[in-house]
Amino acid sequence: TVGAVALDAEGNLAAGTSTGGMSMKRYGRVGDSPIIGAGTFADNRSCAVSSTGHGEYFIRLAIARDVCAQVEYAGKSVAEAARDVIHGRLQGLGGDGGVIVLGKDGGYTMEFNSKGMFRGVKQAGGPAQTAIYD
Amino acid sequence: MAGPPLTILVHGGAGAMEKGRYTPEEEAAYKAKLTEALEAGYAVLERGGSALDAVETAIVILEDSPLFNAGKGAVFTRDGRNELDASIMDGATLNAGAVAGVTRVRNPIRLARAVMEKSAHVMFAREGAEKFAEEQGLELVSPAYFRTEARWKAYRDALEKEKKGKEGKPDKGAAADADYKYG
Repeated sequence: TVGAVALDAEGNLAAGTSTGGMSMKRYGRVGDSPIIGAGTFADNRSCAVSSTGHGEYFIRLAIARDVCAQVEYAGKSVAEAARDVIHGRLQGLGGDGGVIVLGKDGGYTMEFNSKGMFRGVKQAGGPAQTAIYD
Repeated sequence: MAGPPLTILVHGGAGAMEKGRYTPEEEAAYKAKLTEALEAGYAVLERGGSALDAVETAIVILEDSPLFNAGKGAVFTRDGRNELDASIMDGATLNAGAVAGVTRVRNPIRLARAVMEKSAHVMFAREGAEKFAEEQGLELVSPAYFRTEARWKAYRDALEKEKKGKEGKPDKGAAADADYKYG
């Protein structure tokens, strides 16, 4: 799975996710990537999220929407919200994976509970940074 | 007064990638492609382009790379096919578009965006999604375009492992795809 989130000069957020799905998946199986609110969500009032992981869990927990809802309704930072969703709710249910999250103020986080996640960020004034492992 | 900083983040999937799994050259290749996607998406933002354009630009680069499980290099279904899903969402309008189970669309993220911007709907699936892609003039490719030897080998190994398991002789040494479990 691959994904991206961005914040432009107008202050608009966007999120996208694309995938080949789960290896050896059976006929007609659909994961979270095309499910708005599970794998992908963006709202200028809170944040933009793209997910990767065990899709069935991301669907059941509406992971991407939950992160943004915690930011919007509870006033959490994107880091606090993502930590709660990935290391609390997702892990509590036995799922694994991660999210990249970008807030309307430019705050961002890349949170995961698997052993690694291919990830990167570039923000105004800084170089592109990438990482793979925890 | 300056607004929030132009920013783009990308990911290329999560999973069981422990330290030592990849050679330094492989790590460098992954990081180089992630950097290319970041730089291309950021360049869109720097030119005054939209967050949507930046997201699409970055994802197309990752879809076109055989390194990641999306577009070219996608994993195989149990039936030996590559089936692709994608979605995109505009935070300014809450408009969204998604596609599921396409097999001939080179860049599913472009199709998801077309669904969002050029239809009254949010999600199209399978043959219908591909018909819509045709109508929108998006690039279609042979399903063979998505196949890579590494993914095909992982698929064959997984089939073999499953077969041996059914025969009561689980093969503990069979190579498993690192992405077996992950999207």
